[in-house]
Amino acid sequence: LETYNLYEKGIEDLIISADKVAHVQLNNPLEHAMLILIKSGYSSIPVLDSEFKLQGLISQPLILDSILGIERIEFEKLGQYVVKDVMNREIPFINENEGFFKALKLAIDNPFLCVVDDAHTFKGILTRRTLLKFVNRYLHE
Amino acid sequence: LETYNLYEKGIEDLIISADKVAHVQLNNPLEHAMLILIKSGYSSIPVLDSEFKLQGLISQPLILDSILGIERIEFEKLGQYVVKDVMNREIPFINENEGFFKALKLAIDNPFLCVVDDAHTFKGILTRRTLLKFVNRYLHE
Ligand SMILES: Nc1ncnc2c1ncn2[C@@H]1O[C@@H]2COP(=O)(O)O[C@H]3[C@@H](O)[C@H](n4cnc5c(N)ncnc54)O[C@@H]3COP(=O)(O)O[C@H]2[C@H]1O
Ligand SMILES: Nc1ncnc2c1ncn2[C@@H]1O[C@@H]2COP(=O)(O)O[C@H]3[C@@H](O)[C@H](n4cnc5c(N)ncnc54)O[C@@H]3COP(=O)(O)O[C@H]2[C@H]1O
Repeated sequence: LETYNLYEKGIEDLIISADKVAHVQLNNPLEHAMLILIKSGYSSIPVLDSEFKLQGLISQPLILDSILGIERIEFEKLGQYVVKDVMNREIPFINENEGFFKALKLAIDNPFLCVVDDAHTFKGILTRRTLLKFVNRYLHE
Repeated sequence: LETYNLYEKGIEDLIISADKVAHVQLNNPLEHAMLILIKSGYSSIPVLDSEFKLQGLISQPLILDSILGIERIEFEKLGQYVVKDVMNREIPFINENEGFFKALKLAIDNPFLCVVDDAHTFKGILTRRTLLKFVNRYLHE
């Protein structure tokens, strides 16, 4: 049983490491991103560049909005555009050295946070699920 | 400053009341549900019947999957099918008399919970956002 001072708790043990996170690359065609989203089942996932730096977020609504024509969804465009054309560049992120309370505050308005190091290299994600699981355990001790 | 015994805390003050919740009816055409989802901006919303009883959940992926033909998304079907044809009948719900810890446990695996009374009438929803906001305040006191 750890005696916790939550004000001193870091976020390392709450991170889902990068190798477990579904993601796409800047230059992937939207078709590929669509497949990854459907297969992984996740609604929104990180976009990385070739140096594993965090660049944006992509989601199905974002892709569908971008290929919505006047009369129909123009599916042929899925092969013409790439992820960086439509991704959301506003990414809720947190530095791996930040504390528990900073993560909790950011999670109030964001389903997940992208964790980065000082060079903005992608280290993993921190989800509301993981935070709630930790809080539930903590409040029971 | 309230002295909390979380084991005795109810969920009433954490509920977003029904009148603030975007929802659809069992017999609405998928086209109408699609519009409500896009306009409200929510990814998944409750389905109610004419007596305001909770019947299911509907989301954009659920609708799109149901009209996915072999070659294209068959948009004409949006006018032919209704919500109850495609909704998810597995609803994460909680009774309005339940306690805080029950809500916290259920929120670990569910982005939101539908709150019902003993007659299964829809009273509102309880979201991860509201729980995290409460927990953040509680842990700071
Ligand atoms: N395959 C699966 N297995 C079990 N439960 C699943 C699941 N897919 C979704 N869920 C449940 O649904 C919640 C919302 O998922 P969503 O994909 O919209 O939203 C996700 C997604 O956008 C992102 N995410 C989570 N895990 C990810 C991963 N391994 N790779 C990429 N993105 C991830 O973080 C958001 C919040 O995730 P969180 O776990 O808090 O909350 C998840 C989780 O409770
Ligand atoms: N219009 C808006 N204004 C401000 N923030 C917004 C927003 N739309 C979405 N968000 C943010 O995105 C999170 C995920 O929303 P989502 O629609 O996928 O998932 C939502 C949605 O499925 C449902 N939900 C929340 N409020 C709702 C409402 N008023 N009516 C219907 N469904 C609602 O509960 C899920 C979790 O909501 P939660 O608040 O924990 O978490 C929300 C919130 O933090």
